[in-house]
Amino acid sequence: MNIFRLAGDMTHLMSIVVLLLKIRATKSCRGISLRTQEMYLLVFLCRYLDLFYSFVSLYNTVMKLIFLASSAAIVYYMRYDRVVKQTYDRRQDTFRYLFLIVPCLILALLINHAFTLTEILWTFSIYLEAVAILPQLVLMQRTQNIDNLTGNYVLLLGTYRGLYILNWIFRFFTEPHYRQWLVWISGLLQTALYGDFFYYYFKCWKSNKKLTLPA
Amino acid sequence: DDDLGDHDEL
Repeated sequence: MNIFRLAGDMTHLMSIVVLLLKIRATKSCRGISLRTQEMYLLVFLCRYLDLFYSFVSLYNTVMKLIFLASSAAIVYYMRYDRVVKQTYDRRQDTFRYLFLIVPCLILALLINHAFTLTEILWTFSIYLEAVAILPQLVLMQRTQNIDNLTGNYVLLLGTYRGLYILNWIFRFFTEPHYRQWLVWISGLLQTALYGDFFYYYFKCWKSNKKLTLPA
Repeated sequence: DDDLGDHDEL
C-alpha cells in the first residue's frame, strides 16, 4: 500500500460520503444519475466476489464491504425512498446502459487474464467502471443547474481515478511483477473521461461562476 | 502469470 493508493481510496470513500450526505441531508438526488449508480453497484458486486474465497487484508475486506453497502444504499434511496425518488431526474437520465454493459461483457469474455467465471466478472467490472460515469456526465450536461454537492461528488471521483494512476506508476517502479496493462488501459480511459469536467470545474471555480458544462 | 490473480486493489 502506497500513499497514492491510500489517498485514492480515501477520495473514493469521500465521494460516496458526499453523495450519501446530499441524499440524506437534502432529501434529494437531483442531478444524480441512477444509471451510473446502478452500474457502480454492479461493478462492486462483480469485482468483490473474491470476498468469499480470498483474503488480502482487513483493510481490503472492510473497504469492499463499505463500497458494497454504500452503493446499495444509494441505489435504494434513489429507487425506493418515498421522498428521494421524487427528486430523481427520470426524464433526463436516459442513457442506455445496455450500450455500455453488453460491450464490456463481450470485451471481458475476449480479453481477460484467465477464462474463469470470477476472473471474467472481475475483468468485466474493470471495463464497466471505466465507462460507468458517462450517464452522470451526460446528465450534468443536460441539467444546467449543477449543485455544489453533485459537482464535488464528481470532482472527488475523478481525483480518485487520478490518484490510482499515480499509484500504478509507483507500483510499476517498486514492484517488478506489477504489470496489469488491462487495468491501466481501462483506468487511463476512465480518467480521460473526467478531463472535460475538470477543465470546466476549475474554469468556473476560478471565475467564481456556478458550474455548468457546455452541451 | 502468477501476478495477475491477486487483485489487491479496490
